[in-house]
Amino acid sequence: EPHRKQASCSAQEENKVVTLLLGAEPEKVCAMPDPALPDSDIKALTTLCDLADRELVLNISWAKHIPGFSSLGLSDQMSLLQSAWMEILILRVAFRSLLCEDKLVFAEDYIMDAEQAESAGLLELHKAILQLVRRYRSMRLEREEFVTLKAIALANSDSMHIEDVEAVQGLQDSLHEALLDYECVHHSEDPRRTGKLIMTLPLLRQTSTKAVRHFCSIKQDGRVPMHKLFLELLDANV
Amino acid sequence: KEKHKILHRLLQNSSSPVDL
Repeated sequence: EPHRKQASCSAQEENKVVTLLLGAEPEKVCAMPDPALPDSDIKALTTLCDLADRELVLNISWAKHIPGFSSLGLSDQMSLLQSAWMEILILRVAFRSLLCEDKLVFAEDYIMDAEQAESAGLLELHKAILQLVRRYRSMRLEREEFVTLKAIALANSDSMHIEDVEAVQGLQDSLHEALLDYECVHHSEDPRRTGKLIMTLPLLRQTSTKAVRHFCSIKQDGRVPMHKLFLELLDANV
Repeated sequence: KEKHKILHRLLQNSSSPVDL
């Protein structure tokens, strides 16, 4: 084991897990707001919920491509996704928004500034996600780190319903090791970088909790149409 | 878990999962 670790920390060796994760990244999704609807908070929220639903389908098939995820029992796969789905959505928005100052790139055709967020009733959430974006921007988060961190967020979702705790721990360990190996090769100048990345996860969790609560209350209002998968996962977090 | 039919179905649809 120590020998293997030493060997993996060399520029010659390709990081297999990170390479697989890069290859598993879902394609881009367009928001396509309905041009027939007049601009309103309901239109903005309908667009976001529809976008989230389509992204969720892609994120579930992405999860299946995380090395080791499909070896977990089906029940544990479900539990991890039911806990982490919003963290995954938010981390993707945050990464897309890195190059866009003070705006959230929900999709290439759906970029939201603070004013638009406020009129959709999403200002607090907008601010919280931007705080995360600023953290990652200041670290110059790389695509390799983003895909690995996203898989870690899923494996580390702290579901209370895990049946095979050891198997989930094994998945966390292999992803953690992949990140350590990547940083060892690409950021040897900053030995604390892995820790810094992991330390952004509490803010991601906090932001995700806020988002789920907010969309649950929108659901209860009943004014915004929501697709079944999005509703199913909102229910899972209540 | 009974309630989570869509998630269950999407996870069961095979799409070349990768094992370690």
